[in-house]
Amino acid sequence: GSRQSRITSFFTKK
Amino acid sequence: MLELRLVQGSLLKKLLEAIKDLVTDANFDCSATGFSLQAMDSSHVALVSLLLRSEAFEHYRCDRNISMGLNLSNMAKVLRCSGPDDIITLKADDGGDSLTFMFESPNQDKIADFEMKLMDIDSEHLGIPDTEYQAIVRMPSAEFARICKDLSGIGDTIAISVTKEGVKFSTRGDIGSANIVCRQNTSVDKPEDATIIEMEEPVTLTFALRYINSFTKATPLSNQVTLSLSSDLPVVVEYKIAEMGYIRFYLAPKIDE
Repeated sequence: GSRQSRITSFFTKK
Repeated sequence: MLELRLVQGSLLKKLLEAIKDLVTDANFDCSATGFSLQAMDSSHVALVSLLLRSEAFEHYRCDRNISMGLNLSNMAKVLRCSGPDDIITLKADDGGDSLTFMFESPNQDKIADFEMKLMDIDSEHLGIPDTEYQAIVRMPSAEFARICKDLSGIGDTIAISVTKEGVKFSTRGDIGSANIVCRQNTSVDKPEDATIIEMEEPVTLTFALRYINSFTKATPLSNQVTLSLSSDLPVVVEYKIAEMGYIRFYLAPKIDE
C-alpha cells in the first residue's frame, strides 16, 4: 500500500 | 490605490478556471513584482502558485503591497461575465473592503463593472526550496491533458516514470492497467509540439490522478507543460504564460509503506 503525503511536510512556513 | 489594466483579460479568466475547483478561498497579493497567489487545497496535498508580472499589464499601479481575500468560485463567476476579448481592469482603494472588476469591450461600446466584497483569509505562505530536479519533461499541454483524462478512466493513481526511453504514464485499476510512453521528439514543425526530456537520473513517482487531472484545467494558458520530478519530492506541473508569468502546481507524492 501507499499513503498520500502532505505538501506541508516538504515546504515549510515562511 | 490599486489599478491594474490587463488588455488580454481572458488570461485572468483562464487562470481562475484553472484553480477554482482546487482552492476555495485565497489571497491575491499585489506588489511591485506583480499580481500573485499561493494557496493549498483543503487537504494540503496540492499547492498552486501563480504570477502575472507587472509587465503583463498595460497599466500597473500598486501604491503599497496589498493582500486581497476572495472566494475563487465567486471570482470565476464574475469573470465569466467578461467577453473573450475584453480588457479587464481591477481597482481597489487603500483600506477598502472590495475589489472592482471593470470589463471593456475591444471597441469600447460596452463597459461593465462588478464589485466583490473582500474576505479575511488566514493563509500561511510556504517557502518553496530551490531544487535541482532529477528529470524535467516538456511536452504539449494538450497531449498531457489527454493522457491524464484517458488514464483516469482506468485507475485512481498515476505513476510517472522517466528513463532514457522516455516518460511513461501508468495506472492500474479494477478493469486492468494502462501504460503510455512518450519519447523525446524534437523533429517537429512547431516548437510547441516538441517533447523534450532532460534526465539526470531515472525517477518514478506516484500521484493521485484526480489532482493532476484538475491541474490540466490550465491547458488553455499554454501550449506546453513542464513536469519537474525528483524522488520523494512533490512534482511541479508548470504552465508558462508567454512572457507574462506562470501557474505552477505542486503535488505531494504517494509514498510506499
